[in-house]
Amino acid sequence: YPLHDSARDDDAGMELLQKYLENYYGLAKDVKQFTKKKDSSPVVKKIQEMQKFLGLEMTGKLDSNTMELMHKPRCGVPDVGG
Amino acid sequence: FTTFPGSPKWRKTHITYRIVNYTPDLPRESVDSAIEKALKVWEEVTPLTFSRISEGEADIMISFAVGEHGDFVPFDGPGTVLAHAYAPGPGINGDAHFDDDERWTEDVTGTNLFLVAAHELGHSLGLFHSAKAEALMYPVYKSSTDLSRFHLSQDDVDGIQSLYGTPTASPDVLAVPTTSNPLEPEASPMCSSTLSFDAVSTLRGEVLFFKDRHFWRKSLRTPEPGFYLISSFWPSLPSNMDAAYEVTNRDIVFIFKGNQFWAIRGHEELAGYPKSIHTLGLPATLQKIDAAISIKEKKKTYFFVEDKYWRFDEKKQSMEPGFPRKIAEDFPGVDSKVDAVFEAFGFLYFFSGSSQLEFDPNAKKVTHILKSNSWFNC
Repeated sequence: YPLHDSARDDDAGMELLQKYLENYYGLAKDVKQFTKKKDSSPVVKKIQEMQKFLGLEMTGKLDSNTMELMHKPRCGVPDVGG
Repeated sequence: FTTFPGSPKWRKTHITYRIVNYTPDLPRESVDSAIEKALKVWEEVTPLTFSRISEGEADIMISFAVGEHGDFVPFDGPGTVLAHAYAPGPGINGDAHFDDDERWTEDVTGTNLFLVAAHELGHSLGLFHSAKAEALMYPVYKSSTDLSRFHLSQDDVDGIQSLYGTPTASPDVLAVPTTSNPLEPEASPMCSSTLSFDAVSTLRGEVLFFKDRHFWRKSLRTPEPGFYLISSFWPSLPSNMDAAYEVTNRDIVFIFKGNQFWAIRGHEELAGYPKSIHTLGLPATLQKIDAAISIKEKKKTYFFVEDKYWRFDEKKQSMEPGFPRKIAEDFPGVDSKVDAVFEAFGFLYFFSGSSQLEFDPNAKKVTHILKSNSWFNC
């Protein structure tokens, strides 16, 4: 059970990250490829861009501080220009 | 701070807004008040002024909606996205939308409407998000904000002033036209013990006392009033006017003479006037009014005619039923014909000839009898 929950949490986190980066940081929408790309350089760069903008440590990873901030209520306007 | 790509901004300093609908979470007055307060935040640090309109297309259209609401950027139910707004421009641009799946509150027990509105209206004026966590334009909502100590960060101020500049010397005040100099003090009978006024109105925090072709302009910050020709500020306005009153949330002063009335906004004489006083719902037999006052808190305007008065509902934009009523019945102590009336410090000041009555609307009684020129420090 713990393993299952953890996996599910991870999936949910990745989904949130993907949506967050797409909505607010201009990440190209590519649902099928995202899981594979999560460790790729463009995604890491986008995570770092988000972390820098939000004043977080730029780990390039989906750490707990980043997750916490992504769960907070916010303005729907993107953080970066198109 | 950042601005939107291309740095769109309003090419004028007077911006209109309209509250298109309301959230069921709050009384309408609370929504009105939160939006007014949010606009004030930006008004204080720029030359911008705002006025509210109740119908038609405003520069900033404010609405509450859930899910998909016609702009292809649907809201997401409770939490996460609270609101969004569009950069300055025509049509949907400048508009602010609030997710009505949030629980909007006046305090911070839910989502505070003032804080979110102040942020969104920053977008409506051309600011993009700030990366400074202390800035109002930071994208993440901070429920811990102490509302009583709210202020813009320097980053917000730098951002908005990069678009619009700093406030003019006195943003609330009516600038003196270059063609108009104050008249010589001896030309002004302001200290005459028999001085009476045609009309008195506030205008952006000052008080204007109208008499024949002239008016005295009194700021509470300066002891001496200025004395001007009405025509040097507003060439189309009549002399010897009957009444004047300000509707502050629309930034308009209405001027009455005979069966017509005019409207001004600062220096601007508004198009479409004069209109007939009968368009307000006053009876066709009435050919003039004596005095008028609009009470901001109640959103009611009172028209005084001889010993009676009518009351106009500013929200419904219609005359209220049950009027006219006797002035003396509802304003005990105000027994003489009223020349002029205005509001200051929560009191109503009624002018009749060279006398002035200070009326406390809460106690419903006259609290002082003064000379009409008591405001001039003679």
